[in-house]
Amino acid sequence: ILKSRRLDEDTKAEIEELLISADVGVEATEYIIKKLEEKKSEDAFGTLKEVLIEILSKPNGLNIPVEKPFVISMVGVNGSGKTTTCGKLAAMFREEGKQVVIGACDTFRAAAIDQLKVWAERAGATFISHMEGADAAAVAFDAVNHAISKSKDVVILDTAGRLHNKRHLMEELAKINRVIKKVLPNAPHEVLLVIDAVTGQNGLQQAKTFREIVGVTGIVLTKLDGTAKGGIAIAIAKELGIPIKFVGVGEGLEDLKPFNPHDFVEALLA
Amino acid sequence: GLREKLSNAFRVLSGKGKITEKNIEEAVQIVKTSLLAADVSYKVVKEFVENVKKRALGEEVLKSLTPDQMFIKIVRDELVRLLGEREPLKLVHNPSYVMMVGLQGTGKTTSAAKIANYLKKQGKRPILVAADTYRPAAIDQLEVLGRKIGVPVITGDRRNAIKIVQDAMRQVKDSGYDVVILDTAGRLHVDEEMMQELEEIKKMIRPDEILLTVDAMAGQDAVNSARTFNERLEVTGFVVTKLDGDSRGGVILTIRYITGKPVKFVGVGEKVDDFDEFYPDRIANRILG
Ligand SMILES: Nc1nc2c(ncn2[C@@H]2O[C@H](COP(=O)(O)OP(=O)(O)OP(=O)(O)O)[C@@H](O)[C@H]2O)c(=O)[nH]1
Ligand SMILES: Nc1nc2c(ncn2[C@@H]2O[C@H](COP(=O)(O)OP(=O)(O)OP(=O)(O)O)[C@@H](O)[C@H]2O)c(=O)[nH]1
Ligand SMILES: [Mg+2]
Ligand SMILES: [Mg+2]
Repeated sequence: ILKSRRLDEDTKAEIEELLISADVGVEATEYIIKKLEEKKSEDAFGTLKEVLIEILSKPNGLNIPVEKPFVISMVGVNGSGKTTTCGKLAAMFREEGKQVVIGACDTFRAAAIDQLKVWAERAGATFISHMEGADAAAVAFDAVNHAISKSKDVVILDTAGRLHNKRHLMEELAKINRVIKKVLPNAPHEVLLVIDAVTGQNGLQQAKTFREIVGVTGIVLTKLDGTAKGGIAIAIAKELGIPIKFVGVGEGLEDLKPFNPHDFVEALLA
Repeated sequence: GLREKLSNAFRVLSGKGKITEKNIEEAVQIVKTSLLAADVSYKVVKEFVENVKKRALGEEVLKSLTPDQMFIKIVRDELVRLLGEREPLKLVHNPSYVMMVGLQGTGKTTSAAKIANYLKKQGKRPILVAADTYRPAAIDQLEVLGRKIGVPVITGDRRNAIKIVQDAMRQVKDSGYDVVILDTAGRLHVDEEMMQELEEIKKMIRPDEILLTVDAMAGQDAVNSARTFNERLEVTGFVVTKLDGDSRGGVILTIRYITGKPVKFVGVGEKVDDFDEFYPDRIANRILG
């Protein structure tokens, strides 16, 4: 269907609909179409693919420090897939022969600790938790200290879902960072913002606010096994330059892949 | 916001001389851009602005002294009309079954407890059924919530959703509980096996309500999931969750337009009391930004 053609008015309209329907958003879509107009290519869709890949191609490796432990904090709005992704990431590191500690910093939501415990068991990670209602920062402190004293390689901290417009909840997250830094000044080495691929333009605001308050180093885009294209990742890459590091493609332990711009764009344009 | 943009557009237009059918297109584009930024489905936006344009021309907005105000009134009225009226739960049978369905993480389990709490406050005798056998600790989650609100939770053998529902039906018969609220596992609308599970459950319990939970921050793809869930199950209404966020919630117009089914409740927080009835004019203002 996407055969070689120039960027005429019909093609422009088709591309606009394709990108908007993929959640790329109005602004990023306008920018992309402008880029296509500048390039004057004979193959609009081929060039579109290149432009999208270029926007998404950012260094997306993990910032693994020289000294153990490597501390990762998982943040994001309610229901995006943080807890499940903690399990998947832990399994990934276990595959590499690494020792993993999981910290249950969601001390608020019903059965959050139980849920994460199951994932820690499945992944073969040490599980650090306190009582429900305990101070989330205290759990983080405990988990990092445990990893240091037992010489573990990775600490993954699950945090409670929170909407970015809730100031006091965002402050709690900032506090967790400060408390971790008391033990390990460069930690957390990664703060991964978990975003559901179904998310619309509000995802841009999520990324802005989380980065502003807790310093996001990368994004995990989940539920890409659905029909949502996750084009919000393009808006975020273009607007904020935050790299997508992983994608979630299912509910199982194995369903996490490193982000590949080519595959992502192919699927988006399909 | 939208109001300022439109008032500027019409001022510029009237400054250029007579407002014509051709240049009202600019106002239409402003509305289109605004609704797309609010996450309303692309196709719905196209049809919506076409209707607005027809009405604007028909009502001679162009001849009005305040065309921008008339225009935005038409947009707002159209939006409120499409968002529909608030409709109550229709609980006809005894016991009535309310089935919660939806994509992963949209708020089914939390909303099941909220609805149970809401009905209990109205003097009903609700009971919850935990039929999510997939997500770790999903059953525990509903049990904790049930304890909090003083509503019993049926959990069955925890391994087979169909069996849990069968056992629950036996238990609630002649039990005095008049509403059974069933929590199900989150699932993709394209997961054939999981959609069949819902169809099978529906056949068994013949629910009075099938409520699809939708996340207020959902984007363009919601048109696909809402349509599919509705086509396969004939949902009776929506619960739109996480409206305490700052998403404009254009998905609400999409799901209304595509299915015609009513929004019965909105979730406005994580606590069990953070639960409201649907007010279309409030939602219209939010979508218009
Ligand atoms: N299909 C699919 N489902 C996913 C994916 N990642 C997570 N989920 C599901 O999404 C739902 C929510 O996942 P959680 O891990 O509980 O999300 P969370 O962000 O920890 O939620 P809160 O802690 O309540 O904010 C669960 O049903 C998961 O199984 C994914 O990549 N694909
Ligand atoms: N802020 C806010 N959070 C909500 C609302 N409704 C649900 N949540 C939160 O969203 C997250 C997901 O809620 P769940 O009830 O577990 O969602 P679910 O649909 O049952 O998830 P699955 O069973 O995994 O598909 C939890 O963190 C809830 O506390 C709401 O109206 N506002
Ligand atoms: Mg969680
Ligand atoms: Mg649930």
